[in-house]
Amino acid sequence: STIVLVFEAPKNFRFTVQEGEKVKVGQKMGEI
Amino acid sequence: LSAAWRDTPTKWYPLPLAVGALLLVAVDYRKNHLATEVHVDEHGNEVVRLKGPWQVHVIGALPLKNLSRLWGYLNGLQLPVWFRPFGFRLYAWAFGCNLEEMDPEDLTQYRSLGEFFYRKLKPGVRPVANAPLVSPADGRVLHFGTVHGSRVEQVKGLTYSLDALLGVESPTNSPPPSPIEFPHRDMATVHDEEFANVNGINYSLGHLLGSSTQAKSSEGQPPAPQKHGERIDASVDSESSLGDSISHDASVAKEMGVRPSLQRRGSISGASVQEGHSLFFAVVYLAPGDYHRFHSPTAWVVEKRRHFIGELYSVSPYMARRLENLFVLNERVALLGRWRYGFFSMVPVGATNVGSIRINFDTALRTNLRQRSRPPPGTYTEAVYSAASSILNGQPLTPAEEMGGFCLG
Repeated sequence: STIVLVFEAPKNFRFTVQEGEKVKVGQKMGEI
Repeated sequence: LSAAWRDTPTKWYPLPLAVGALLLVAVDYRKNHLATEVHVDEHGNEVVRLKGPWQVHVIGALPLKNLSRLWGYLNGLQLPVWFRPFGFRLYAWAFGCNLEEMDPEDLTQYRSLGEFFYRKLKPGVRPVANAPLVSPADGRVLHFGTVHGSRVEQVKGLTYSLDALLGVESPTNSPPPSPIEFPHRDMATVHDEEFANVNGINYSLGHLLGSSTQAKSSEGQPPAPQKHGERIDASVDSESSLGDSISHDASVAKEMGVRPSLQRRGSISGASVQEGHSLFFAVVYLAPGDYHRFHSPTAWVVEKRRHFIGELYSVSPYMARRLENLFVLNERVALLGRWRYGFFSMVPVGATNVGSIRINFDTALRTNLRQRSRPPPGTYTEAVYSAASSILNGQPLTPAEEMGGFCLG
């Protein structure tokens, strides 16, 4: 199964994860 | 043969360059146009078709939904108590499940594989980062980036339509936003400044009225899918005490950083973003051994959900790299709402082995149903959560709050 997030954010929003990275609930995914 | 090879004269003559150039143009046209060719219906909405290499068409010919329901039935069968520890340890070994962090740890308490699959975690095993966006689930980041135009990149080189993923708001669907009415104030409407001064606490007035509730569709029956969604206003009955809903929704209102708008912020799909903002996307893939409940990725308010009855192709990275429009073809529940920066949506997408999607605050939702005729892709049934917290105009959620999960079958 898969979860797709689509959201609006300021242009300086930045993902802090890498493609293929294992993540867990509550782990930081992005910052502004 | 060797004589023919040796004696046959080799004649060289120039290939006209034009033939080579034409060949390159034809290859380029096929790659850039046919691959991204978009078929539209009479409403101008993209008609989503199964596209991809032959493996995809072979898988598409299988009765995936029946297989999924059979898989769910088998995994719902009660297992003998003596077998459970051995059976679940074997599954955990095969799929890499972490048995130490689940609650309860006693494997004999899970009557079936389906219950084990939908296990909970012990409190505290998932600390929540102090960040605007946190992961909604355990899994692997499949892809992420910025939405260009209205196309979302599935993987490098494959894109799908954002409108096809979230559904297009049809004009008949969006009634004009209505001012909040408060029965105990003889139907007067509350103005913004009053909202802030109630009891001197800047929290949502809606909690003085309603309380966080279980949304139920008015019919109580799984709604029949309508073309482009039929508005099902969730009728609610308050089930939780006023106290906890004030603190819960107040924390969401506070975290959202802005006073929740008394009026709906206009249509939220089709996402017209504010000046200086962009639309971003991220895809998290949950493997069979992962913990399969999902949580809120931020403080946000879910205003509505759109349930798309689709197929149940596997969503493994192998398929995501081959089957174009995978997330738009599959059964999914698009939760639409807003967070402090504007539009926010979260779309759990089902797959062959996990065709059932559960939303804790939406008991009317039924997924992976037996269908006589498959509705065309893009058809959805819509429910709104405006009564869950009337002033927030939707279901408020705090970061990492459990929202629901994927069940086997």
